[in-house]
Amino acid sequence: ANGNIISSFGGGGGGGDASTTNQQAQIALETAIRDRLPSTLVSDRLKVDGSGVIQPVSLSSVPLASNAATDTTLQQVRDAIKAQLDIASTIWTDNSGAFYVRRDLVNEGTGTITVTFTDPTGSAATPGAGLRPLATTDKDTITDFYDVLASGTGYSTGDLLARVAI
Amino acid sequence: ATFVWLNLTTGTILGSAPTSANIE
Repeated sequence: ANGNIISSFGGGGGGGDASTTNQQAQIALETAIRDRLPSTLVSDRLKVDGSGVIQPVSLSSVPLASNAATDTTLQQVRDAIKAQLDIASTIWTDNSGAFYVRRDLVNEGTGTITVTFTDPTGSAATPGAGLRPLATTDKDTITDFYDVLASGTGYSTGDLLARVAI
Repeated sequence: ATFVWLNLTTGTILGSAPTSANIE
């Protein structure tokens, strides 16, 4: 900006010419703008320097997309997960020889485990003495499968039968 | 060993073992 000051055109000056004061003020203003631009950009904004290399951007200044998940959204997801129930079903028997379906419901939120027994049809049942799993680590379960060629009591041609040996 | 026969098609427990000639 130095050396550009002209007091007037043609030596004598004329109406409308910028005065020396005018031009010095203009130079001072442009110099101030030039000097402040980099620091303005660096401060809490896109970080750049003179290297021409893209610099890291602060996420704190990047707006969320309109459909972005918020803290509230995540809490709703968490609550939905905690409200889930895990169900495990196992087959039990007792001294009567009847079969029972034991269902263990685990509440993911509270950790509460609820145990219920039903008969194989799904009706509520109360097991008797000698309640035990139908198969445990000291019992092997072997299942053989058969196709039905001719109908009989409890099965029809084409049915799939299973013989479970314990 | 104990055996139980299941009809997997109908989802029922057979009351007695099926006739061997009826199955394969």
